[in-house]
Amino acid sequence: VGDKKKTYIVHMAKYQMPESFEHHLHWYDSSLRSVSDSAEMIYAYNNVVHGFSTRLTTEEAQRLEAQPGILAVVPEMRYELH
Amino acid sequence: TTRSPQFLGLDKNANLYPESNSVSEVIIGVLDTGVWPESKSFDDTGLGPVPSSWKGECESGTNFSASNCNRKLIGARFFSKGYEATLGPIDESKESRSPRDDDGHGTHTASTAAGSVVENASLFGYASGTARGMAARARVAAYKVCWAGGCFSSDIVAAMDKAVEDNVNVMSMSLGGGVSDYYKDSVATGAFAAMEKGILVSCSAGNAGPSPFSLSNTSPWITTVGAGTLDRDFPAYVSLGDAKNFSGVSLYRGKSLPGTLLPFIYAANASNSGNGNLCMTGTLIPEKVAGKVVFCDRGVNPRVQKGAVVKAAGGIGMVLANTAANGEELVADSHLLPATAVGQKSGDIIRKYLVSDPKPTVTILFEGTKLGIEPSPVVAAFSSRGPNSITPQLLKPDIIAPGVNILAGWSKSVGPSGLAIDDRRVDFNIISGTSMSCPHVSGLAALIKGAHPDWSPAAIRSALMTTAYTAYKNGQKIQDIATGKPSTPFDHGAGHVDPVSALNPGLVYDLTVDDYLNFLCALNYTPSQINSLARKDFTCDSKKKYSVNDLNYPSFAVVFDGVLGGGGSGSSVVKHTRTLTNVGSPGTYKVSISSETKSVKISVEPESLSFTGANEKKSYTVTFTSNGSAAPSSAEGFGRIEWSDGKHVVGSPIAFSWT
Repeated sequence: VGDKKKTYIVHMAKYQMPESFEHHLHWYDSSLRSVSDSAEMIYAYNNVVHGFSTRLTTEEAQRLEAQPGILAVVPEMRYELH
Repeated sequence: TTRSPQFLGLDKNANLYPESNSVSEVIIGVLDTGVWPESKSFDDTGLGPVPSSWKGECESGTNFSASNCNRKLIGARFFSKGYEATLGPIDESKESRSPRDDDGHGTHTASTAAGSVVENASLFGYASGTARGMAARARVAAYKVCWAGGCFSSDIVAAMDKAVEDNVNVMSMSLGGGVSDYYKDSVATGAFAAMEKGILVSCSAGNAGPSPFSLSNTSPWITTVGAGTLDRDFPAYVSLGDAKNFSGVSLYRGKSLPGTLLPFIYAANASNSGNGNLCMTGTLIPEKVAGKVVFCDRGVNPRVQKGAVVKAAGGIGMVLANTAANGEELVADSHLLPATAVGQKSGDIIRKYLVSDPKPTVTILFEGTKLGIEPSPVVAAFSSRGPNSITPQLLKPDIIAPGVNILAGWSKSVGPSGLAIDDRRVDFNIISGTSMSCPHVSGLAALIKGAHPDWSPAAIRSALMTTAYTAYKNGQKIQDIATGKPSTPFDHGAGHVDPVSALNPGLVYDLTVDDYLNFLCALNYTPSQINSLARKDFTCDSKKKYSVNDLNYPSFAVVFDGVLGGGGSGSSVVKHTRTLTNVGSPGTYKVSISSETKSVKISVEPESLSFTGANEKKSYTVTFTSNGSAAPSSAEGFGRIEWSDGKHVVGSPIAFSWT
C-alpha cells in the first residue's frame, strides 16, 4: 500500500526560493526530483496556490514535506456535485 | 430559470438594476461539468464586445472548438489532468475531452447564474415561461472540472488558478467535499486567493440535510448557499381503490395511465431481495410486477432509476414514498414511466393499504404546473445545516436561495433523468439541490457587482445577507420542510435572499484580506498553514490578541463554553465586535435586539450609530451573557440584531450554542 502512488498538491513557500534558482518552476522541479526520479508535475499552479500537483508514494510525500521551502503536501480530495 | 426571477422580484424591479451596461462587464466563472454551448441560454444577441478585462480562452477538444464561444459564453476550459492521472485516459466515446457538458449539471448552473432570456422554455410543458439567468446580461466562462468519475482537487485548483488569471468577477462552484480544515480544502484555498483579487466565490452548502453539522464550504471568505423552495409545484395525485387521495409531485410526460383503477403492489412483496422495497436494479420479480403500479420506498439508489427498474420489470407505473430521512419534502422527477412521489405520511398510509387490502388498486392523476404555492419559500430538507463543524463561531450557511425544482438549460448529451437508458433530449431540465441555489446567488452577486463595481466580495455578501428575509409577509417565520416548524439560522443562515433590497443595503460589514489573516491567527493556525492559504510570509503578532468573534461577519454564532444546564463553570460572557460601513446616505441607525432565548442577555454598545459620509465606518460591541442559573435545556438558541435608519434594515442572525 505504501508504494502505491497518490496525487498530492504541494504548497511551496515561493518567497523562500533559493537565489540559485532563476525560475520558481525550476525550484519546484528540483524539490520534486529530490524525492522521486519518476514523478511528474500534473499541474504547476501560479495564482491560487504556489506549488504543483504530482503523484507520489506515501513515503515520497513524507520526505517532500520535510524539505525546506515546502509548506504542505496535501492529499488529493474528491469533490462531488451538489 | 423560469419563476425564480418573479419569485425574487427581479421582474417588477428590472429598472433598479443596471442590466444593459455595467452588468455586461461582469464575468461569472462556473466550475462544473462544462457547458452545452448550443443552448439558447448562451445566445449572445444584443450583447456588446467581450469585456476588455477578459484574458481567458475558448479551448478546443472533443466536439468543441473556439467557435462555440460567443459574446455570452466568452470562455470555456477543461481540466482533466488530475482526473486522468488517477483514473486513466478519458474514454472519449463516453465523455468529451473538452469543455462540452455531457452531464447537464454545468449547463444548468451556468444558465441559472447568467443565462440569456429564452421565451417559451419548459420541460415537457412543465414550468413553462420565459427563462433567464439571474444576471441575464453577465458573461459566462465555463471551467469543466467534474467528470463521470468525479471532481478532483488537482483539477479544481487548476481551474481556479486559471479563472483568477482570466479575470472572472464571480466564481460559482456547486460542489463540495468532506469536512476538513481550510488549509487542506482546495476549494477554500483557491477561494482565499480569489477573494484577495476581489472575486466573490459562491458555493453550495451541500445536500446532507437535515442532519446538523452537515455543511460543506464553510470558510468565511466563501459565500455558502443553502436551498429553499419556490412557490411552484407539479402535483400528481395518488388515488387509491379505497377512495383515499394523496398529494404527490411528478414531471412525467408521456402516455397516460388508463383512467381506471389499476393493480397496485408493494415492491417488497414483489421481490426476493431483503431490500426489495427500494426497487434496486434486478430486485423486482417481473411475474409479480407486470401490468401493475409498483410502490417503492425512497433511498439508496436514484429516484428516477427506481422508475426505470419498475419499467424494466414490466410495471406500468410507480408511487415513490419518502421515508423518515426525507419527511414531507417532495422532489419532482421526469420519470420514464407514469410515476409520482409522495411524502412520508402519505407513504405510510398507502403502505398500510397495500398490505391490508387483498386486491389493492390505484391510479395517478397528473395535474401539470401550479403556481402560488404557500408557504414559500420553505427550507429544503436536503439543504445542509449548521452548526459549522470547522469553526462553530462562524454561522453557516450564509443564505438560502431557490434550489428546489429549478428549470434551467440542459445538455443534449443526456436525457432529463440522467439515466443512460433515457433517450429523450430536452433544452431545459428541472432539478433540485444546493447546486441550483448557489448559481442563483452567483448571478445576484453579479448584478450587485454591476451596480457597485467597487464593492468587495465581503460587501456584496453582506448586502445579500443583511437584507435577506426570515419571515413571510404574514409575519410567520420561514418554515423548515424537514420538521414543518420554523427554520433557524442553522438552516437558513441570514434568511432568504432578497436581491431588490440587497442593491441598497444602507450599511455593509466589509472585510479585508488582513481581517481573514487575523481570523486564521485566531484559529491558532501554524505559520505554514497560514502561508499555504496566503501565499506570502505572514506571521501572527504574538503580542496581539486575536479573536474569532471579532471577524467582521454579517452574522453571529455565539459559543458558550460549559454552561449547558447551568452546571458549567466556563465563560458565560462572550463579546463580539463589528464595524459597519456606510454605503448609503447619511443617517442615524438605531439597534434593536430580539431573542428567543431568555437565558441570554444581549446588549449592544453603542445603541446608535450616526454616519455623515459615504464609506464612513463605525464600530459596535455586542455582549452576550448566558445566565447559568437559567441555562436552557437545549444546546442552541437564536436571536437577531437589526440596525435601522427608518429606510434600511440591516439585519444579522444570532445563533447560540452551548458546548
